[in-house]
Amino acid sequence: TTRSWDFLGLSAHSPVNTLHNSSMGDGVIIGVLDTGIWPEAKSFSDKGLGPIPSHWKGVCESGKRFKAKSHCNRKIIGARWFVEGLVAEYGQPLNISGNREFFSPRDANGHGTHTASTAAGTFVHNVSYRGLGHGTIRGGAPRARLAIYKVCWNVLGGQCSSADILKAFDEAIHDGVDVLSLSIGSSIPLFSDIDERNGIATGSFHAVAKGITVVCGAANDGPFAQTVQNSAPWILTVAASSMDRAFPTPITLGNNKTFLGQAIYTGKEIGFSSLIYPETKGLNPNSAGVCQSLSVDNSMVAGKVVLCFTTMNLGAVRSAAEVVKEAGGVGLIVAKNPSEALYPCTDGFPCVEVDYEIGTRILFYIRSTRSPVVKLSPSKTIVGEPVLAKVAHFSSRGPNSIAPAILKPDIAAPGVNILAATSPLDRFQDGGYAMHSGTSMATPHVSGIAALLKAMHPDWSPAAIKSAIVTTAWRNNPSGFPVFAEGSPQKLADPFDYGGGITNPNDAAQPGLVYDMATDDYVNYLCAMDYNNTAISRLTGNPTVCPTEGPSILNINLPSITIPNLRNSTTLTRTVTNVGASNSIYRAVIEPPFGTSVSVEPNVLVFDRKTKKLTFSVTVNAAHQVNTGYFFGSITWTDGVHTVRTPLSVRTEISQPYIDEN
Amino acid sequence: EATSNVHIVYLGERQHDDPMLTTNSHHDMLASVVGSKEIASELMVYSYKHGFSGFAAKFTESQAQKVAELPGVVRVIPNSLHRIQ
Repeated sequence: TTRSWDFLGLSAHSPVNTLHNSSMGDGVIIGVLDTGIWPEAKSFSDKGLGPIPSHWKGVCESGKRFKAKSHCNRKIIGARWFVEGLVAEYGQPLNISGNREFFSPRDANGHGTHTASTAAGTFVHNVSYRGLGHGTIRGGAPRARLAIYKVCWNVLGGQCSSADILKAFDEAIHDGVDVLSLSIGSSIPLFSDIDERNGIATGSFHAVAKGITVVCGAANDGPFAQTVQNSAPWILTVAASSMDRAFPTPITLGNNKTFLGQAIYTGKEIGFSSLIYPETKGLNPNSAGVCQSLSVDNSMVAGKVVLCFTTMNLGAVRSAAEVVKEAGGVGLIVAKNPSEALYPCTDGFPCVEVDYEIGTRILFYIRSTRSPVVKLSPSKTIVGEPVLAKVAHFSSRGPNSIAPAILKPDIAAPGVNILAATSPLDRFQDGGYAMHSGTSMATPHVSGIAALLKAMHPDWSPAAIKSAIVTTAWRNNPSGFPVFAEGSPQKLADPFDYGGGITNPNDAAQPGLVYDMATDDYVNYLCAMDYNNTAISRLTGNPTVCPTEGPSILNINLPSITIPNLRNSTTLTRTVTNVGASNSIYRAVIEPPFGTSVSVEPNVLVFDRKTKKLTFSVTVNAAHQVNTGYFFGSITWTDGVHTVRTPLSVRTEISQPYIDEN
Repeated sequence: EATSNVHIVYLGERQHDDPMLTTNSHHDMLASVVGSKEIASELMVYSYKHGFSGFAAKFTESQAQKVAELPGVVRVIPNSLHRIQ
């Protein structure tokens, strides 16, 4: 977070922005369902904070190495843990030996400390990760309060059971939190009825019904289509992007050509050393140079830098580095699919990542030179315009496999190489801080922003907050260049990569119009998803009868429109609420998806003191009689001051498709 | 002997404002399937009583099926594992 908040326009040095206009989220309570918290981290100091908000009704519970009286304060106002569901499932106690876990809110893993400090940590100056990314870390809402619900445990890298998650929802709703942040996804493979099984959809439905904004990660199964999780329409689902920061690492060859790789390498320069690519004789000479099955011995590698190629991600880099280090090598260059998430190799061993193009050029240099040599220099930090933000390779993509008409993810936020507080037991930590990547890291950025919006607009519903965030998002970098999505190959990002775009908190604070919703509005979704009247009535607590003809899921008042099966013509409706100046006139600007024509009726909306809400209809016509993949466009309402952009995704399906086309 | 696993019995919006009454109704419901209040207490993992109504308990598949057929039950959801992302 030493860069992410500046990238998002929430610099603490700027006197006028959403950070300051919201008193930094003071009075708002963010509940974090995660691996707990390391309360001694400076990010959780309560210095300068006023009394605990009066609407807080929760508790702070003592446990192993966690004392409620001393570890909770005016920043960490609540802390509890829920493990019975996991223990009952495993049928045996958790292994808590060797500080691997604590039966208390204390965080052994570090993930929960990282996410909590990103959402609402206070300012901690002069932080870096091994000298890289130097600056001030803080949360999006530095004066918001934290309620910690430890539901994930240090078992197989961090697991959580839905029974425990649901209990945390139950308590958090009672406790009076304003925002809930869940950097949690389901295990792979996905259940087809994930909405039912994961508990998050169920718990969040009741939380949202009580005015609590629920922010969840989209999961890390990208860049493949239909992998987005936490896809219920009442959830704010977050994709991960990079930001305008990179860690270039010079690789200088003996022919004086210098390439830039990426690494977290802060050791000494590795002066010119022999460079090898482990090639064997025979029909498959490249087999020995595959990073994850690197075949080298001491005589071959000692004192040398090794080049290898891989189609895998993090695991291959680390395993190859171990092999080369063990054999006495002095460095590793890994050619792989470009992705910006970086981790240091063990003991500061230099492992530099390059893309296949640079890797191939280095390989050609090796093959064409009698004694190839290379110099590896330490990584540097660069920020600002030369670096463009992209949707992260790992970030799960839409369309939504449960309800394709509900656009997911909703929004993207920085989630690559995020420097924040962690547990001292985190294996990647440096002085209590770590750089981590994942939709887990993007999620608390949006939770912090939601807290700022809640502080500025206490009467806004979760749907209004979500609408403000989605309709004001950026599709371009600050330099004006469009946001790309990592993948193979890279492409321009579309709504299935980043929903509305990358979050733009300053415009989200004053969106002009919002697509608001209440519990009743979600009933159409529940009816469309085959819940029967009795079930919906019990769920909502009100007698409900689904319309006999079946409601159109397209009419749910979301800030996005997705038509997964346009035949000839479809008409849907939306209602906007004016949250700006009373007397406003908005005009529609239509960007039709390729192969469609789109009209909006009326195309001018006139608001005054009495008219706060207006309904419009959108008609989309297919121009061609063919089955297509998705095409993207938008409908934007503008009054000259505000720009309220609704992403529009359309797939024409004239006949039943024989293959999925996303 | 049939294996027991944790299931979530989801009952929707709360029927009582008093959480104690809600929890008691959960124990009664569970007892009606497993035979006694004592056994129900042993099998109960959580009572969800504030934000919504429901409970988590250890069931065999046949018990889960019986619970699903009780009036007031919206769904019986098998417990599942999630991962940090």
